[in-house]
Amino acid sequence: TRQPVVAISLKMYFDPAKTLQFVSALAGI
Amino acid sequence: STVATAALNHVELVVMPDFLSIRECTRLKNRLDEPLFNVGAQDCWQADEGAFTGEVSPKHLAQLGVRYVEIGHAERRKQFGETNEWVINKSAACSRNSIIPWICIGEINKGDIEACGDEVWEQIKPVLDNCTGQLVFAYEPVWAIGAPKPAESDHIIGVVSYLRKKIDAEKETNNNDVRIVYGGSAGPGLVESLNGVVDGLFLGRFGHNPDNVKKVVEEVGAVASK
Repeated sequence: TRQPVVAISLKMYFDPAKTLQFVSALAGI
Repeated sequence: STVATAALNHVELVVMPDFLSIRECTRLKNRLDEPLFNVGAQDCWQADEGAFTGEVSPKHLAQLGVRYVEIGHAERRKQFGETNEWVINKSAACSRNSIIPWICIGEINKGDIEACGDEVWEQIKPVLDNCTGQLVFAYEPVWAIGAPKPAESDHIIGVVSYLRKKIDAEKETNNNDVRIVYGGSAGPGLVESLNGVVDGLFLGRFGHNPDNVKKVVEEVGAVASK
């Protein structure tokens, strides 16, 4: 069996703080 | 909101930030008690070392904890002249550095299933021949990119099933562990309509909202557990 995977390519963020904010929200931090 | 529960329910989650944010993202990932997500990059160069000003080495990415590298996105093929040869070489470079190549594939023009499948197979076959281990192919028809209507589910199911048969027929010579995801405009309900033929989704702008990601991960998990 193949493990399902979902990937997000963050192409439209041009602000490292915003990128980190997104990943933190995803991780619930 | 968090995707923790959904993501840990057998769905692997990958975040591919810009190069400048990779280190911070891997640090954040390592702070978590559970391995909630993996970090990917959006490109790399095909050589591990050498004088290639401005390019990013897959060896360096591996050292930073990068698990996947996206290769050959339609934007790169169109705007940066990324060739099939580069895609093959970059995939091999990732593979030899224990990074899983995440290769974007798709036919240029709309056609019948077999014609489209054969065109995409030409993109897949040399990658299989030059890589070992895990591979992810993100299928999105080029003609569907930015189109007012996304590709029909029947078309996606047909092409992906055709490719899966071809990949399975290669098992004796190419023992890669291959996942095929759909890489086009993904919204709620898409993965269900694909009857379980894909191994997941590749999100672009839609995935820039954590709530959307959570919904999609839950849907992929629900389809996979059926």
